Amino acid sequence: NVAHGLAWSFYLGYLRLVLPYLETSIAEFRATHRAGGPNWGRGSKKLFILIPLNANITHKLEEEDENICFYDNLPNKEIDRAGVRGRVYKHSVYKVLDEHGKAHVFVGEYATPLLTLYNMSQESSAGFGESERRHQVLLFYRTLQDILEHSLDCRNRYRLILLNDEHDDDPHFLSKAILRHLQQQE
Amino acid sequence: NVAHGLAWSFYLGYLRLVLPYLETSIAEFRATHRAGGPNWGRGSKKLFILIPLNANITHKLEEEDENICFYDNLPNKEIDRAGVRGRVYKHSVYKVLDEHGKAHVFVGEYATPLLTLYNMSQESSAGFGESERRHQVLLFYRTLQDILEHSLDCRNRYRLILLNDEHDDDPHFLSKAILRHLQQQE
Ligand SMILES: Nc1nc(=O)c2ncn([C@@H]3O[C@@H]4COP(=O)(O)O[C@H]5[C@@H](O)[C@H](n6cnc7c(N)ncnc76)O[C@@H]5COP(=O)(O)O[C@@H]3[C@@H]4O)c2[nH]1
Repeated sequence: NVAHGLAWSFYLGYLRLVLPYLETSIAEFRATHRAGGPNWGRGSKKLFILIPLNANITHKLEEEDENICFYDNLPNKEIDRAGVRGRVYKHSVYKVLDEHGKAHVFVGEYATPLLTLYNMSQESSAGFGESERRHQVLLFYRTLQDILEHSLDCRNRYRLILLNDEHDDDPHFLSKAILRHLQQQE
Repeated sequence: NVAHGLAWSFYLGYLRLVLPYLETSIAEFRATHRAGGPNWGRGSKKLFILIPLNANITHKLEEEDENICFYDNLPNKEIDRAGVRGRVYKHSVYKVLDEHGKAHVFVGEYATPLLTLYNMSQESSAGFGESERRHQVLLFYRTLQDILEHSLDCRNRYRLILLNDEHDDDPHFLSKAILRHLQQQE
């Protein structure tokens, strides 16, 4: 079950390493980005991890929804990993406009292992097809949820956002989903 | 089979992206590191991917073997990936001394997914133990070998180095393995 291994890899090789530094990175970022800074709110101290059911991932969130725009990156974190000296880990910060045109800020990204699931479903030699893929995304989501709920390193530092692609025809589907999660925390 | 998914992920999410840029990065590096530069030779235009059978990976190669020392990093490559703007990919360059004390250069790193295999074998909830791990490392190696042999993007740009840990008591086991591969290419 590919999704099971990818969820563990995402936790062991990334979230467990970076989430403990997130709050410090955000504090550093806010100190250097004060002028006219938009509303951070309480929800945005967590990493928003976007999980679209169709595994259809773009590389720039602003291309998904006009109400989202790239703000800046958090400061780089460098960690020696498996022979790569000072491997760089960073997150991107975005602004999102609500229905009143007010800007909110969040730190977010797609769950990169979904790119592997998507690409594997396109390669015949990889062993699973498009019909299997949705099931694998759900398995990835549930496994990751389970791992993170039991992780002391990650507790309260993330938000898993499962995106149901049935609403893909709504051009503001993504920003609305993010705003809902931001508002839930305030 | 966790190893199958991790091998595909390593190819689709990393090697396929970075290997096409390797030769250019090395050329850039050599242009900025001319003074008293050690012997690059023909073998070292490939990424040496180290795969220890026991999945026992250190974060600094020089800690494994005194004949190896860190030289510098190749220039960073920035790629927008899944919402992370300008995610940084880099490789480390090392010097290795042969039995005559002459220095050779190579670009190398451990296969990062082996860290996931190792850590999963330590977490009881992840579903496999230490006895299963060696089998998974071999499966990872064979699957990766198969994928890379059929990949036009990666052809001739890598060297998979399987490290049999039976020789772990030899303090220069790693440098000797690397030198053998370097010499095979000259
Ligand atoms: N040596 C090395 N240098 C790299 O820059 C690198 N980037 C990825 N990989 C390995 O390739 C494979 C595919 O990567 P993907 O991004 O899909 O999954 C990644 C990704 O979802 C997440 N992750 C890791 N590093 C980052 C990062 N810097 N930014 C965002 N996500 C990251 O956590 C997963 C596991 O990471 P690793 O366990 O380090 O190994 C990966 C993986 O085996 C790398 N390996």
